[in-house]
Amino acid sequence: AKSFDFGAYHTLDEIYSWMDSLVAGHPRLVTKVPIGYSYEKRPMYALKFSTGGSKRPAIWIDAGIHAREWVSPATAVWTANKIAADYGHDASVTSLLDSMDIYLLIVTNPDGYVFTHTNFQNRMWRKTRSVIPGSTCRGVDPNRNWDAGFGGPGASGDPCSESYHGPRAESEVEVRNVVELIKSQGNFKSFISIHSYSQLLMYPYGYKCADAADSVELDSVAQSAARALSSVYGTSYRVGSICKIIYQASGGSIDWSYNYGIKYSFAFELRDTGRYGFLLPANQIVPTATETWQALKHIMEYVRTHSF
Amino acid sequence: AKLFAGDQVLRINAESEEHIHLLQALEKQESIELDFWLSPVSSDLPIDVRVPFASLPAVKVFLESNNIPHYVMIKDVQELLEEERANMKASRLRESR
Repeated sequence: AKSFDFGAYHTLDEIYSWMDSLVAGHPRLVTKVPIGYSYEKRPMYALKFSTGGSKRPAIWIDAGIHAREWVSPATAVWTANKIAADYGHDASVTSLLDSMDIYLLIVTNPDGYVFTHTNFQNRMWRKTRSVIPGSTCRGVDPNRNWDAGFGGPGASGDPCSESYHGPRAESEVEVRNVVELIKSQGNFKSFISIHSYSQLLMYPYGYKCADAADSVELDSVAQSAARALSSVYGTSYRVGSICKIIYQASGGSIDWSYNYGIKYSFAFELRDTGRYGFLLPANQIVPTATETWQALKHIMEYVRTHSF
Repeated sequence: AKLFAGDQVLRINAESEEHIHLLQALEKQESIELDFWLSPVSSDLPIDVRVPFASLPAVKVFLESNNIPHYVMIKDVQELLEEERANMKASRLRESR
């Protein structure tokens, strides 16, 4: 575990093996929760950070739903280590974990992630790897597959499109696994999804351009989080609803979580340096994760103090 | 393995709604197999598009003839991928030591 290089990109096997070492190093804090299997039967694990009790109020964080966004799982690995290392040392993390649990899904789209790594078959792959009956094209955009305005504007019905929404909501087992975990745990207060790139911190809605009922509060939390992030390296984030700051996109995860009743739903688009897009050099992982941590911590602290 | 030799990523800075409409129309042309990393939505936001080597001349002519400002963000995607692969190999070696 000590030799693991957080400033490097890693394969799925390496990440899973590192997760085992993190659990072994923090047995009373971290567990590896199996949440199901991917389309190609790869196991999916969420890391659960908990100091005890079952079904406590919890925060969900996922990364890597789009396979080619490598800096997102890399940031999640760093973040997992940070949470474990800071518990008992950092007042904010300690106080958070004394009353809430954190679930962190480092690789939300394992098949796609492996596909981008295996002999670089297609480093630019974004979707899942499911077979679409009647089409020669494979895969569904898992962030258009949630049951939130499914099949509406900003998602494609063409299986060959990068934003294909799939045959029906939750057709993708990777999405279904998360939905089932969230529903069975039943006490999530926040849902945070990590993407890259373009420096955005967003809240619902994406499938419609109407304001969410809590948009004023969500905007204020996100603005403060973006300021905290910016304080590290000066990285500038745009903040707003998905529809208003990028484009209308239906079937997205944080719209589903918000409609499900998880008020503090946010999506990050991590940074690029303006030169690399999805090919952000590995030496940018730790700076990206470090600045993102400030925003995550801000959101989590806010959730803790406003959820009870 | 899918290779990206000679593919470039262009950063396009649309200056008007007309530019956005033109780029949205370009996005719909499947034959040139463009991969929009950042879609054309507003003239306030940059647009990044990976252009396969074979489509580069046509896309550049399209941008130039419509006076749409752009520059090459990644000169050769495959070159960058090979660098990435070498970095991963080196880090794996370090870790195994």
